[in-house]
Amino acid sequence: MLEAKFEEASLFKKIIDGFKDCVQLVNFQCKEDGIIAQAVDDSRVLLVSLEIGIEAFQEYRCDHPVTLGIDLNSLSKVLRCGNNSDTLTLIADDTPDSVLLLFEDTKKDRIAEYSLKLMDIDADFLKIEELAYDTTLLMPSSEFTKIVRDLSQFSDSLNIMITKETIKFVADGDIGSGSVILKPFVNMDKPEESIKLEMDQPVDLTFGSKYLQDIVKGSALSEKVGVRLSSEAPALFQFDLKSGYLQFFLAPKFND
Amino acid sequence: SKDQKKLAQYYVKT
Repeated sequence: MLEAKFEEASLFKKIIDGFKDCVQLVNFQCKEDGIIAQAVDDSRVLLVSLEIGIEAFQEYRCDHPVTLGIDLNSLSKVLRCGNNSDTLTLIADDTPDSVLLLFEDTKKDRIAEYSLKLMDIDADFLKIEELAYDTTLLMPSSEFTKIVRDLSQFSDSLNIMITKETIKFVADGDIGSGSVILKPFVNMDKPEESIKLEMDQPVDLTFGSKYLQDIVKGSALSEKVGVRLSSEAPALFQFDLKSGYLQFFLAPKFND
Repeated sequence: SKDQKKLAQYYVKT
């Protein structure tokens, strides 16, 4: 039996909105210690990895591991039926054909219940090794979103170059070019606006703009985005939850 | 323009 209760439905909505535009069919693996999911986009370039730890829930119980195969388009329809401030409980039995979503507005004694049919999703699970990245950048997610959206207008590729003291984003396309340069800094009054950079090796990597535009949809989940870059591996973009994270692994573009 | 790498070039299926 799975019973996973979010204090506010808005958290689960933000999580799903954060990646529903790049993947559609997702297996949510529910275990004693929380819910994980992994999915790769159709072009096999972007991988989404989600972990929702128990602390992110108001109440959580899962006696028996259960996999919920969900079409995110259908799930989004159900999530739109609930109000953001409702509590949301996901309920499933040990061998479920469907998952129940229970929205409760405790102030009004309003209870709404929706059942979503589950799917058998045949998806590969990729093993992702913990690895040493050349560069780790922590910056405001709103700033990162703006840079990606602004520069994506110029080109379908976005170049990220990092040296010891400089983070440079560049897009060069048919209508012209653009670049944004940032320096690490600490804002004592508003620490969430700080930009932190740890660099072992400089990086110069190029990514498809359309994938980055999908990734920044995770920004609603966290004020900060962690960007980890390596010339040997896909880049990792991470939005932290109170417990858990939404991660995107993006394969870079390369010269022949 | 540059070639897009695929995830399979880095990761193995489990």
